[in-house]
Amino acid sequence: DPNMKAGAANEGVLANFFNSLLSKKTGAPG
Amino acid sequence: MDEDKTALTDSLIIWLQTFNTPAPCRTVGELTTGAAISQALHQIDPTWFTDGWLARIKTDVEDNWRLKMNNLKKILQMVVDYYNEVLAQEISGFPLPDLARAAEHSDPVELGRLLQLILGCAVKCERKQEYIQIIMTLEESVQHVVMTAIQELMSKETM
Repeated sequence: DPNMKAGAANEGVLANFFNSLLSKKTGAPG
Repeated sequence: MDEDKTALTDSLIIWLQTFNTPAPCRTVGELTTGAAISQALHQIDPTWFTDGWLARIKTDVEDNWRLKMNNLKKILQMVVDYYNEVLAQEISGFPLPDLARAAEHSDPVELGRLLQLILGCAVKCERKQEYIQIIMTLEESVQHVVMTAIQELMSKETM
């Protein structure tokens, strides 16, 4: 089902983005 | 009205509701009082958005747009200072919201700009993990708008 595939791909994009945000360092440098 | 921009505001209102603020947080009109927004900021970083600061945000502004604007001005100034001083990020490339339009006309686009800045505080603060994980539980369409809003903010930032 192409709709299911598109949905899964969208979920993947969101998860990748928010997980990368989680791994970024917080606050001011140093 | 640009549908994308009101979609941004609608989704960010859904996100702001996750803070369960004592002040109502359902409509643009309710949010232009500044009460719910300031309470959310107090949760995001109470060491910056302190009890003392929160007490200076009037909660009984009703339909007085000047009082609403005073509240929104206090919020925006403190948020800009938070980016500069706590997060060490310049956001001069990001168009700041027109607070008069937000307060006087309950303009959803201008309110959305303000909420976008609040979102940036939440996903960069010390407790960002908690806030990002909450965002990840929201409906996919909302997450998508939130992601785009964060990406736009990040594209305008300089360290």
